[in-house]
This record gives sequence, C-alpha cells and structure tokens, in this order.
Amino acid sequence: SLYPSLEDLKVDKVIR
Amino acid sequence: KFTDLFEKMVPMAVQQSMSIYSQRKAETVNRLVGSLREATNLCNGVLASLNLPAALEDLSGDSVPQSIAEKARSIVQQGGLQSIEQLIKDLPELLTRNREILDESLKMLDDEETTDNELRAKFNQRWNRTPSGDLYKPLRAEGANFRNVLDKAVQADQVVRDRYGAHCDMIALLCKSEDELSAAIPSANPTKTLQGSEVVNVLRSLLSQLDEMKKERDTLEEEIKAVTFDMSTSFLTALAQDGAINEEQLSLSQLDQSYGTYNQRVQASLHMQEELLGKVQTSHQDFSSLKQSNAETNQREEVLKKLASAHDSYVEISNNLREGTKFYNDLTEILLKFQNKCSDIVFARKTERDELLKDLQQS
Repeated sequence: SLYPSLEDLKVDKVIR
Repeated sequence: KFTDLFEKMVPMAVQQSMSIYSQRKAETVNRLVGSLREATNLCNGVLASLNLPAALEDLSGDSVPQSIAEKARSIVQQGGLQSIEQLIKDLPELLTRNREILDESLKMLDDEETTDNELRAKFNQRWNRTPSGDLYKPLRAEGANFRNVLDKAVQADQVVRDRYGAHCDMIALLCKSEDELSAAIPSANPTKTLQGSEVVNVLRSLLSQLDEMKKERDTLEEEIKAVTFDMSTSFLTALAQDGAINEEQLSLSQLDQSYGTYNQRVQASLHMQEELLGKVQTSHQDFSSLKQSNAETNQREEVLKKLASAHDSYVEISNNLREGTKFYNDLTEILLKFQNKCSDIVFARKTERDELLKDLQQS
C-alpha cells in the first residue's frame, strides 16, 4: 500500500 | 442485571500478546489483499497496453467502443474529476492537523524540561529529582517515529498528485459527454471485418475469463477481511497452564489455520492470471497481424489505450486517496492519545516541581 502502516504505532506502550 | 465492568480485563502478558497477534493478522491481510490488487493492476495495465477489449469492439472505427463508454460512465458515477480533486485538496489540511498535534505534544515536553533544567542550575544538587530529559526519552522516541511516518505520508501524497497530474487530461475526457468523447477519438476506416474470425472469439473468451477472475477477487478480498478470531482464550489457557505465552507459535498456527486456504486461493488466482495473460498476448499477436493497421488506426488505437489506462489510474488514484484520508484520520486518533500521555506526564512533573520548590524554599 502507498501509505505507511499504523499497526505498530497502535501498540500502547505503558510508561513505568 | 449486573454487568461485570472487569469482565474483559486480562493479564498484561495476554494484552501484549493480543496486540502483537493483531499486528501479525493485519500484516497477513495486507499481504494477501495487496498481492491480489497488484495482480489486478498488472492485468489492467497489460490489457490497456494491448487496447483490449476496445480493439475487439471497435469495428465501425468511429463510434466509442462499448468498454470505453462503460469506463467513462463508471468514472462519472464515482464522482468524476471533482471527487478526486476535492480529496487531493483536503490532504494538506489533514497533514497539518496531524503535524500540529505532534508539535504541540513535543513542545510541552521541551518547555517542562527547560524549566526543570533552570531550577536544577539554580538549586544544584538540592534539585534531586530525575532530569526531565531522561524521563522523556521514550516519548520523544515515539514522537520521532510519528514524524518519520508523517514524512513518508508526505511522499505518498506527492505520488498521488503526480499520478493525478499524469492522467487528469484523459480522465477529464472520459468525464465528457459521449459525443465529445467520440469526437476526441481519431476515427479510422473500419478494420477488415474480423467479426467472425476465430482469433476474435478466442480473445473474447480469454477476456471474459479475466473479468470473472477479477470479480472472484473482490469476493475473496471481502472474505479475507471478514476473518476474525478471538485469541484471548488460547492465550489465557497457555498462561494458566505454562505460566508463559509462546505468542509467536500460538499466533502463527492460528493465522495459518485462518488464512491457509485463502493463501492457496490467492496463489491460484495469480497463477490463473499468468496463464490467461500469456494466451492473450499470443492471440493478440495473431489478431494484430490479421487486421490491417495504418497511421489512422494506430492513432486511434493510441488514444483508446490512453483512455483505458486513464480509467485504471482513476480507480487507483481513488483507492490511494481513500487510503490516505483513512491513514490521516486514524493517525489523528493515535496522536491525540500521544498528546494525552505527554500532557499527563508534564502535569505530574509540574505538581512534583511545585512541591519540591516549596520544600526547598522552606528549608
């Protein structure tokens, strides 16, 4: 696809 | 009527495995759907370059071949030039909105860090809290990731604009009335009547098989996108039994189960296309040698080819613009979450700072 994938940006990183 | 608010709550390990599984699933779906679309684009490109099916319909040599008229109607139905021009016009706005949210978020971190550094300079070692710079590293890394993604999106926007620029004249022509369209296509004296010849029938049958194949791909794509599977139970069971989750193994075996047959059907479709296009190319050579071609027919054929590929580009540009608009809107959601995380941590740091200041001024 033309536009970058957002999949890996959706993973919510928890800040300790 | 009690509903347990915590019903969906799962251990952290399960939550993380679920999100990695959904990433793998999305990649699988994108790969399968992407290869189908790519093959269809290739097929359309080959047919357009051979002026098919128009060449088979173009027996009078001056009216608009049926397939070109159909392509024109379909573009007008989809909103013609205006609809893609409007979407193209909206892109910069969508981009700026996302950039602003990102810039504001990072500015919050910078401003708080500046104050933290000033106070550290003033109070030296008595300012004994962790430096903001260290704390904000993960958020700034995430911010850099967003900037990178936005830069790629800007390049994608440009690809769409260039594609539009290359084809908008021909697309505009397709949007005109049939008379104007017909007038714009150079006429040529009617090709020797090939109506009954065997090669025309062979080509027609091959083209209808290709159409059938493309229709099947639409349903196949819908089916692939419709697949859902809730992995939480198998992750929870694994965690309960083994105390750990072998996410990769569990996900890959489930994905294989869910998409194995679809993968085979996709490969079969790609293989069928190769075979059919091979036959089309050979039959087309026989067809071309049979029909007399001269300057006029060549000129007419060139315009018909351009019109056919203009339609294919219109479809592709519309898909790109839908994808782009969805990308920017989805990204806005994610950036707003990021902005909240930044404002939360900055708020906490400010509260902490005021307390520390109070203690220092008292002592």
